[in-house]
Amino acid sequence: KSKQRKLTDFFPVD
Amino acid sequence: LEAKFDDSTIFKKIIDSFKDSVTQINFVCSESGIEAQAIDDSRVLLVTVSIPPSCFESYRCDRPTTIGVYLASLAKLLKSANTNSSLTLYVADKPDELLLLFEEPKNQKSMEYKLKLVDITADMLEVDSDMKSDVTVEMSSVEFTKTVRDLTQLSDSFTVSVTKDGIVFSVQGDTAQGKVLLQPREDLADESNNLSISMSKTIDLSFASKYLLDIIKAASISNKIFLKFSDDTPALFEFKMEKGGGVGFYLAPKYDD
Repeated sequence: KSKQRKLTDFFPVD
Repeated sequence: LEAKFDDSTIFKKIIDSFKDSVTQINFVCSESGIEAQAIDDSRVLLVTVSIPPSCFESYRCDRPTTIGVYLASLAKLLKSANTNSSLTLYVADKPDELLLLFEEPKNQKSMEYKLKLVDITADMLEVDSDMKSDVTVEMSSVEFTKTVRDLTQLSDSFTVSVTKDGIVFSVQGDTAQGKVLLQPREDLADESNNLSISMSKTIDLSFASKYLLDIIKAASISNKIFLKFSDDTPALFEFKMEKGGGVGFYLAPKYDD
């Protein structure tokens, strides 16, 4: 089963 | 801000390319052009927009200004765009509205719309636009669109893998599976059909089909698409405009649980 990752896992939030 | 497109459909194409991906956006205007980024509610897809002064017939921005708009509202006004009309965007020093002036001198016609600006507080992500990638693919946006449309019918997950043999798009549905292999090619008659791959290592990534269906809505911006992939990081799908700038989409991958 695959899970969706989020962009905030990779890029810092300003 | 006073910024004039000689062809109003340029701005319409840009807005239409991402109006279904995000609901609102802050355009940051400065003397170096108009820049924006917006992230969708699920935080999976990020849209970046760049419209440098070279895209305009004339461009003036005396002081940095932020223009927040609801995209559905702006898109309604842009239905008036056509290739015979110019479009000038005006924002006053104390911005509370955006004025759009369409002009068709040949038809002695002009249209004026005003759009109320909104105060948008949205998280900005620090995306390194020079982000290094393991794989860069440049291909026809028409080919990419067709491949995405065909394969996403079969599954809600869409896999991209790149090896030295080429780029493979594949889906594995409950009742059907599909695979499209595209190899590098050089079409001397039509350069937009070229496909080139530069890679330092192979990649194999899966994405949710629904976001790819959003991304291909931007294909009218350019007949080419640039894809950047690295293992286990968001991919970049980028459409560059002829006169500079463009629209890019960062999409977070899925991973096996």
